[in-house]
Amino acid sequence: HLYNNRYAGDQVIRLIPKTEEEAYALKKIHHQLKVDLWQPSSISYVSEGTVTDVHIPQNASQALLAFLQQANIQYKVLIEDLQKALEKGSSLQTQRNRR
Amino acid sequence: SVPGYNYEVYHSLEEIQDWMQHLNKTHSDLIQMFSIGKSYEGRSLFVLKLGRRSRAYKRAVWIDCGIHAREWIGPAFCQWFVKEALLTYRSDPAMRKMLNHLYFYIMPVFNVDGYHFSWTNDRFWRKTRSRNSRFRCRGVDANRNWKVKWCDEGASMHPCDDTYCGPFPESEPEVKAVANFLRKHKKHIRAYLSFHAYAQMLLYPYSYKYATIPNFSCVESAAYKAVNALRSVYGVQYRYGPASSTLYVSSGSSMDWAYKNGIPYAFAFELRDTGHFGFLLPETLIKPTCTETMMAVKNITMHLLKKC
Repeated sequence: HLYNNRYAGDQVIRLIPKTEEEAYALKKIHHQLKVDLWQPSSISYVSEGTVTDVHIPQNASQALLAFLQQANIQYKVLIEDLQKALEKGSSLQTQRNRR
Repeated sequence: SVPGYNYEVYHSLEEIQDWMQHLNKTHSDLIQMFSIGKSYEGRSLFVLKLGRRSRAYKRAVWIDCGIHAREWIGPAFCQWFVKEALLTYRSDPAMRKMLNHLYFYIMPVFNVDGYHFSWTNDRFWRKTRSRNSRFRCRGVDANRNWKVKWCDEGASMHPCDDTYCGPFPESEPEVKAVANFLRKHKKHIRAYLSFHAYAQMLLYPYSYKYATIPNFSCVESAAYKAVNALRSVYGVQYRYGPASSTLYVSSGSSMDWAYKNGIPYAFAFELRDTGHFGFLLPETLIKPTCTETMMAVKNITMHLLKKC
């Protein structure tokens, strides 16, 4: 597996905060969990209506998803398993070269 | 242009540099490779000068890809652009005109250390790989390290953050090298194009304020036509406009710096997609992404050659 399979179980989710309160809650949880923000480039840009894509490591997904459900913040899973997506997107040639 | 080189897969830094060396040897009529400096980890910062050699004065276009390490479609496009230029120079009147009248300075991988690190260790690495004496975290956001509204909105003073602006502007040797080159050649560089991912946007200054640039009508017209040309290929929509209103107000980026330093056409492309794959754009989508983006870049270049 590429990258020693480190991205197995990681997900990428999309959130669009409906209110400023939700945006604030997301900023708070981002600071706590230190998740990888795919867009926007900085958490400071997140406000009501901002399309926000977050890469969640497998070991943080339970905490984050529980928080989102508790806060009634809707989200959509963009990438179910980052490792699979990574390997699917690369040709055999690329994977062979990298190994 | 290079037998056996596959432009529809992502390549390691070594492969890209070997490719550049090969072109330098085999296409010396149209290509010159040179280094503008060294990265933090000591790697050469290679640039290709593409265009018909001429003793007469020629204007130039600067293109860089891979400021952010994980945005692999950027370097893939830079390679595609060179390939297309060499392949169609004789058969395409527009390309012939472009290469006869202009030089293109192409930097396929701006953030060489970060790109190598994303290839070997952390696929989602963004920053450079410089060290910080006080923190264990490495790297600076190379697009927040420019001396234009430095470290303002959306940038961070903390070394462990992905948008860390650095201890001071141009602290990163990669940024310093490019800035020095652009300063030295600013009289004849008429366009600055930087390629990123993802969002499907074509942005121009300003990022850091809502004000309209002095040559707004020319730049807006170029962007409008470029986006239409791009869409004509596969129907893919790109938003376009000033970065501050199309995205958000942020601290100055490379595009803002280039514009502030006298380059009249400064653009940042955010290539495919809009989030379905994000940074993991599959290799099968390299060709359509690059094909449509070529149309946009050719359009901007042809616009540049006309007087506006």
